[in-house]
Amino acid sequence: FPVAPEAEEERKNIALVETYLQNFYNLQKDDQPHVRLKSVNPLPEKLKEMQEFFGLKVTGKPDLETLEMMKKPRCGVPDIGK
Amino acid sequence: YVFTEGNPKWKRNNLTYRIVNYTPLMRRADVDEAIQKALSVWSNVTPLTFQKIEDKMADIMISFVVRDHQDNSPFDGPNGQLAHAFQPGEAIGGDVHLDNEEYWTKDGRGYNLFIVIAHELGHSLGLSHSTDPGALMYPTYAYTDPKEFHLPQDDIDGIQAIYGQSNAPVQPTGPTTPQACDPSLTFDAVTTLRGEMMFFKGRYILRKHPQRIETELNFISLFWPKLPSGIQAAYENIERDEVLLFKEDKYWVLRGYDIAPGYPKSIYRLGFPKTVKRVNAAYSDENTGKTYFFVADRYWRYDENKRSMDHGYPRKILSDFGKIGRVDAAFQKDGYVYFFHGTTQFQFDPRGKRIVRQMKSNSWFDC
Repeated sequence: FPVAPEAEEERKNIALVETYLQNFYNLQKDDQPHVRLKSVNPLPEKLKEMQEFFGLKVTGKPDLETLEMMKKPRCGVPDIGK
Repeated sequence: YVFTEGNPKWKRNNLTYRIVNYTPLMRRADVDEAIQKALSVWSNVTPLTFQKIEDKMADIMISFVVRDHQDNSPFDGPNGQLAHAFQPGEAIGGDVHLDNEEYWTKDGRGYNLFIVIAHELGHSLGLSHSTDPGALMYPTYAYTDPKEFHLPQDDIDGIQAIYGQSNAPVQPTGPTTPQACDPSLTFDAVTTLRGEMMFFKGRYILRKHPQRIETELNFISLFWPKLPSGIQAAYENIERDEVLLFKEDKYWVLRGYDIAPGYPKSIYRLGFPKTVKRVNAAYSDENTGKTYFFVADRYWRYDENKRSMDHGYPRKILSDFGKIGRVDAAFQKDGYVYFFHGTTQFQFDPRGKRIVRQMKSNSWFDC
């Protein structure tokens, strides 16, 4: 079956958010060996960190404004220190 | 501004740089010029000097590379990540890498090489990303005409905190990012645009929608890349769905949200005498079709239907607008005219020909 356009768009957005946060906010990749409690999802916290940095509304969710900011061309150096 | 974690810095002030290769999209001379100009952005405000070397390892190696280039930080093709740089240090430290799959230009058509390298050199010298949206060290790309570029104060403060001030007798200062709730905020020009209010300040627009609480801050170049910064006057002609924007002896027309072709044009086409070099403020009365232009302590009246200046002008502003002598910006809204002078704003009733209220210039922002 073909993928529904909205589902495809949502999948792309999730991939964008994860890649962005991995590149610039030190979000750990799932395939890296690290300890993570099942109930703890670091993505909203990293999103909040990013939203705060850019002066966006801090929701912890990939809303339209956040996605727009992530799509902007930018410097490849992370916004937070490693 | 933010320092790179661990506060790395160069131990010497005399640094070397080398251009390892060139992008095929630009003339070599233009690349050289962009890099030299980017280096001078930082050397102008610090005791740092940069010497170009051709053959050996330099402190700052500048290269155009693509995708995986063996530094664990691959580029991603066109757009997205444009460039990156390494903090001060040995070997790869200080180096600048530019994604050679970007459309590099010396102007605003693609990504401006000068702006991007100037930002990256900030990293090479020990600065991290700033949260000030007007700073050069803000992480996202924003175009500024290199001829109009001035290093923002946030970046000057940051780099001088690392390397100290310039040896020049007069210390350079830079523009600061306007804050909507700053009580000392003044404006270059104000206009309505299809129900919104646009406040011009330097290279920024503060955009306020009456139904939204927050004020949006954007670069003028984000909306209109061909418009210069420092717009001096603006007014909306609601009848024609146009906004006219003025700087020095030129004006541009926005039709809807787009700059109309064929602009800028000379303000003398509107009927100003050659003695007028710039317009300080303007507003158009939608009821009468008359537009008022304020120049120093006088004003002219223009008939939008006849498209010519009315006779009997200029007149003294003081003669017809109460105690308002000089005007920075003006606009009409809901039958009233609002005049801005410094941090003060006057609400003027054109029917009663009197000032009905006096408030702060930033009263439109929900502070």
